Amino acid sequence: IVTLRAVTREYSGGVVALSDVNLDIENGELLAIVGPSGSGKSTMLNVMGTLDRPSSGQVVVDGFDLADLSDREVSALRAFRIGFVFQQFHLAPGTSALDNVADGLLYTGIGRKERRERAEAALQRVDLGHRLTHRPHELSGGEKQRTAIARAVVREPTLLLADEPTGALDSHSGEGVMRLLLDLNETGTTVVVITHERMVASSLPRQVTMLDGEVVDDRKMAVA
Amino acid sequence: IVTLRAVTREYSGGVVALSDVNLDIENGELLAIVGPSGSGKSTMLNVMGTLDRPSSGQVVVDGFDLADLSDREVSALRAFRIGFVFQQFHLAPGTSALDNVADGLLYTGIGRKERRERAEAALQRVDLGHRLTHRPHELSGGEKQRTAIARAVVREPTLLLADEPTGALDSHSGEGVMRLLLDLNETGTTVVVITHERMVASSLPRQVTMLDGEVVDDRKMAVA
Ligand SMILES: Nc1ncnc2c1ncn2[C@@H]1O[C@H](COP(=O)(O)OP(=O)(O)OP(=O)(O)O)[C@@H](O)[C@H]1O
Ligand SMILES: Nc1ncnc2c1ncn2[C@@H]1O[C@H](COP(=O)(O)OP(=O)(O)OP(=O)(O)O)[C@@H](O)[C@H]1O
Ligand SMILES: [Mg+2]
Ligand SMILES: [Mg+2]
Repeated sequence: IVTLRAVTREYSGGVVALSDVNLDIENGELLAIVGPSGSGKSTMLNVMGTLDRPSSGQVVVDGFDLADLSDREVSALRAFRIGFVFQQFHLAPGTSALDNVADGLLYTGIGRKERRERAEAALQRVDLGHRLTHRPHELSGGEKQRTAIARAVVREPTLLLADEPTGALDSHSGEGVMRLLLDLNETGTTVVVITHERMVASSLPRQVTMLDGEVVDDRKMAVA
Repeated sequence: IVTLRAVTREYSGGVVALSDVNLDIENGELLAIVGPSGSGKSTMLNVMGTLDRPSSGQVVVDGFDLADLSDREVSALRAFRIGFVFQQFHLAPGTSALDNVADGLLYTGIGRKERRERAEAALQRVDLGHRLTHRPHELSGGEKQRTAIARAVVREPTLLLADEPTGALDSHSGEGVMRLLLDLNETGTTVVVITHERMVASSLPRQVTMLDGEVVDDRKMAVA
């Protein structure tokens, strides 16, 4: 569902965030991306998720070579197919947790009442049924993270890209989130998780390791 | 250096973030605050750090009962004595990593050239010597976190309050940060670390456990 070929991403000033990356992800896979701080994980996720274009190389998502699509077509592909959990959540500030999640279903043809029902169910799934009306500044760090997760999963995307989804969570909430992602994967969603937690990484069937902008290891393991 | 007596913090809407908290921290201690997401850890840290006033109860910092101080006196106490690492970093957006950290030394009587030298040394200490000129949007999640840590430690505060300082870091960078905090503690700084990582918590001599706004356990352990 995602193919990166010789992808390089360089920033002005000479920082090479990605260097000649090759990666193939099959539809329905579940994998972890690991590596030190600054090694290019978030950059690679953004390129996979069409949020960033590489300096060189080819990116194919869901069968489409991104170089052949207009910006408008890329936006549509992203909106309909890809769900994101960002490293810093990016929730809408003045908006309740419920509406933040419900807005994840805008433009899907689902009516307002049902969007809110599905949003409530998603929030209950991450144990935030008691925080529906809180706005982001009224939520703890881990509650913001769980709200961002609920928003990403509520539209059951084809591809879910999660950047450190358990970074702000204690082990109990973190396990709950990983169970949710596993369940999503079982219903067909391709799930890619950036994580620096080895427990999380080793519980997934495949680990891609990055170092200094390169993929240095890519292995399938028996699930721990 | 910090005493909380019967501290309660209630938000409008009825959420009780802290409930009858009693806590004594001696000068020079090193401890971890642990507990599930939403249990009140950040709220307690903000109260200890004078960023938030309790709904009821007494807060004594560095010998001063905060209820006796004017807002201006509280600000001065905080600026001179307390260093913070926030759960979401709060770096100044248009400003380089170097200046973000150097600004941590403003109003200390240290001249600009020396502020920048000390800032550079602090950033090198967290392995960011190669990112001095990058602004926050040009830094990875873990690099932002390390910049926030450098800014908090550069003025060698009396009391350092760190909210999930290794949350965005791989194990190698995370260990580096913990070594930095241990070194700071050895030179006399009282260090309080909120963490959801058990490895980090068990490596510190005391663990305070929170649940639903209450302190449910407070124990000194032999260091692992
Ligand atoms: N302004 C607010 N209004 C209402 N409730 C709030 C507000 N700020 C925080 N809360 C609630 O207070 C509780 C404690 O928040 P706090 O940030 O202290 O938790 P925490 O232990 O730091 O959690 P985490 O591990 O997720 O960071 C949370 O359940 C949160 O929803
Ligand atoms: N706009 C930018 N300009 C210059 N350099 C940048 C920019 N954005 C990111 N970088 C650099 O690119 C490198 C890779 O960043 P990226 O965010 O992908 O790392 P990461 O592996 O996600 O790190 P972390 O684990 O800390 O989140 C970092 O060293 C960072 O400093
Ligand atoms: Mg990142
Ligand atoms: Mg918190």
